[in-house]
Amino acid sequence: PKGKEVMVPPGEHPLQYRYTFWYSRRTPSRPASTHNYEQNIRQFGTVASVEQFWRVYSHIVRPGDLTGYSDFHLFKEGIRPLWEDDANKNGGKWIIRLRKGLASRFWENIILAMLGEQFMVGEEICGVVVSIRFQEDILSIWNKTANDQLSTVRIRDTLRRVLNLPPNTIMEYKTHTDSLKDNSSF
Amino acid sequence: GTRIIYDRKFLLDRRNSPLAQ
Repeated sequence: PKGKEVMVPPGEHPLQYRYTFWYSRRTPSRPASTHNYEQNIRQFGTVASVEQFWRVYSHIVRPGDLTGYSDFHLFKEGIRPLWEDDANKNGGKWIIRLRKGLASRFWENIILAMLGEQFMVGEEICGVVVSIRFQEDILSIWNKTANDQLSTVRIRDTLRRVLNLPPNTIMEYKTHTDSLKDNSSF
Repeated sequence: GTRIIYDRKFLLDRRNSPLAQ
């Protein structure tokens, strides 16, 4: 029920934070504008324990099996996966472009790293997104302070380690103010 | 304060625990 705090059932392993799943789908024809983007995004589950996460995650279609323009987001409870959200307005994201067929594996690994607190950047992490597009898929991880270089570098290095990325993988950092300026995410 | 840290193997091992079904 709305607003009811998600608790950790007895015997289950608590997560450092509660996380909410979101799903958004966009018809490529309609131009991206914040208004309709906000209309298209839906949250569908909040988890507080490792076992609750698996119960929700194991019922979600794998991103690699999605077609068209779809995004899955897993964000800390209370942070909306929108540039304008208070937690995001001074932030940015690391963007990793993946050739088709890799999204599901990398999505699971980046989630496990986030849930397991592997990034060691305090409160900086906001959430992770997998974006399914026609030519390529995109993985991104959002953090709160774009100009906190210590954190953004540590996030990048952790991503390389936990995702076991091929060395030539392109990783770029984009601030949300830049995304708002050119009204494009990537 | 202390942080709750889990490595990837620990999290994957919980996937098939009865509580996660």
